[in-house]
Amino acid sequence: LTVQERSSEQYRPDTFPWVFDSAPDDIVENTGSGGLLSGAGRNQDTANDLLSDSDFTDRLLGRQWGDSAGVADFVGRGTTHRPPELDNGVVYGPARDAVLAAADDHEDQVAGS
Amino acid sequence: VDHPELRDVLDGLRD
Repeated sequence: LTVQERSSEQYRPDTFPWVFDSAPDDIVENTGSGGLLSGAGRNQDTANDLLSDSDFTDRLLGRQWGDSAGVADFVGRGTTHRPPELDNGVVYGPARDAVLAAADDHEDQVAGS
Repeated sequence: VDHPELRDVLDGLRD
């Protein structure tokens, strides 16, 4: 998430007028941080904990992503919990609630508008 | 930037 936040700064050259006289011509789409998120989601307990934290979900869904597949993967895994006695996962309520609240707060970013 | 994959997951959670 921090990597994505830092790389996103290149899309906003107007916030750094002392660095860029005009829009930079070397913008590189960052799809790597989405892949990192996807990998991090394989630790489901940690993903459950992170997505239950409203500060984290606010940062996660308040971003623009070059490719949202990694975010979707992380959210999908982190909002699911699989108790040892069950073969299939069930929705993990605290994470689902925090994610949907953040999605409502960042409706424009999620919709890409 | 559109986020179709993310929207699909969120729609699933809302359901």
